[in-house]
Amino acid sequence: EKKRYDREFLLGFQFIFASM
Amino acid sequence: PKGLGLEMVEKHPLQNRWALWFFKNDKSKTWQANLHLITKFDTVEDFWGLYHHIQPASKLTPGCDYCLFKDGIEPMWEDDQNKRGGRWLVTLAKQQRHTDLDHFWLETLLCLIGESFEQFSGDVCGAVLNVRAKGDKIAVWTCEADNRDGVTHIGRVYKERLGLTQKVTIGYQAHTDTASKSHNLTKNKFVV
Repeated sequence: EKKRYDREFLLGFQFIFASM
Repeated sequence: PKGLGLEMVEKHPLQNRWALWFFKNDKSKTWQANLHLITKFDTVEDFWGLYHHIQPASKLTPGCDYCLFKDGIEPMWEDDQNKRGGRWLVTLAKQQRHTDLDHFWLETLLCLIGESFEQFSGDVCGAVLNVRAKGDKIAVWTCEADNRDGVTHIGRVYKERLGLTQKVTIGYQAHTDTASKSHNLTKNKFVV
């Protein structure tokens, strides 16, 4: 299965993991 | 879940592993010696960790580049997977460094890592950001300039994702044309 992510999904992880 | 350490959360894998490159212009060195691989990543979480760790595009010194390419493809025309290809080129006016450059570059990165071009995502090799005093440029590189269907689909989706209006056109140039002609004379193979 191809892994495709739309921009909203990707943006949703922006700040949760920004400090990792 | 509350109390669960981040290290226990499963990361979201990307379809491809990507390599981020940085070019810093030092005229005492060769072009290739100025090109540095920063790191590779293959999850959504590691992408953001990297993105927030590096300088925004608009803060780079003129003469510098960022390149994001699929693992195994070097960010140069000569690479076997680039040499028959070309690029959708977005040229920014000087003042757009402060208004659009960071947004355009992030959208470009998200298009690539999210595989936004449907069945033609496999045609994408990478993207290049050039920060230049005379005007910044962003380009999406694809593997086969003669693949009209793939190239034009990628161009249409990319233009829409950047939020460019119908009045604005972007052009696709084959690398063989770019390499053999001076920049201003390179003809567009496709336009959207």
